[in-house]
Amino acid sequence: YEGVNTIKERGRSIHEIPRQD
Amino acid sequence: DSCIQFTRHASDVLLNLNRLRSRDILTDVTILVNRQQFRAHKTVLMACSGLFYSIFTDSHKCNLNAISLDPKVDPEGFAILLEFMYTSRLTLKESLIMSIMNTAIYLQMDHVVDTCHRFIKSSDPS
Repeated sequence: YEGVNTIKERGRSIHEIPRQD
Repeated sequence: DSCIQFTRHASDVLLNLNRLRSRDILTDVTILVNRQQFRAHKTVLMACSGLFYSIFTDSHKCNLNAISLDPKVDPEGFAILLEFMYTSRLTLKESLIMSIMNTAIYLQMDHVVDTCHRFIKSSDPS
């Protein structure tokens, strides 16, 4: 990753599985 | 070149795995501790515990769908460690610290053992 500009994304990354259907 | 690092991705994945566990979706093993049963995912157990890593990388044992732990293991201590595996939160109650630590030793969760040692040391008034 040297030389790669890393941008931090602080929001949710994936969907959230619900507790129950 | 650019790369986007989603800083909460690991915890989002773990949260979803815990939701799957609580709904018993794709859980593939029952852990028997005395008379109590705990459903879990083998992959999560082996990612967190040296003992489970050894069991599930053994070609004779990896297909077992139930594993009985040593009867000396305290189910309450095991429940706390299983919760830790799926949440990254370790509940250290003073009344249970010895059984949590002994269970962590048995499960070969060395970093948790170290944490329990530090907790005991910090709560010892002498």
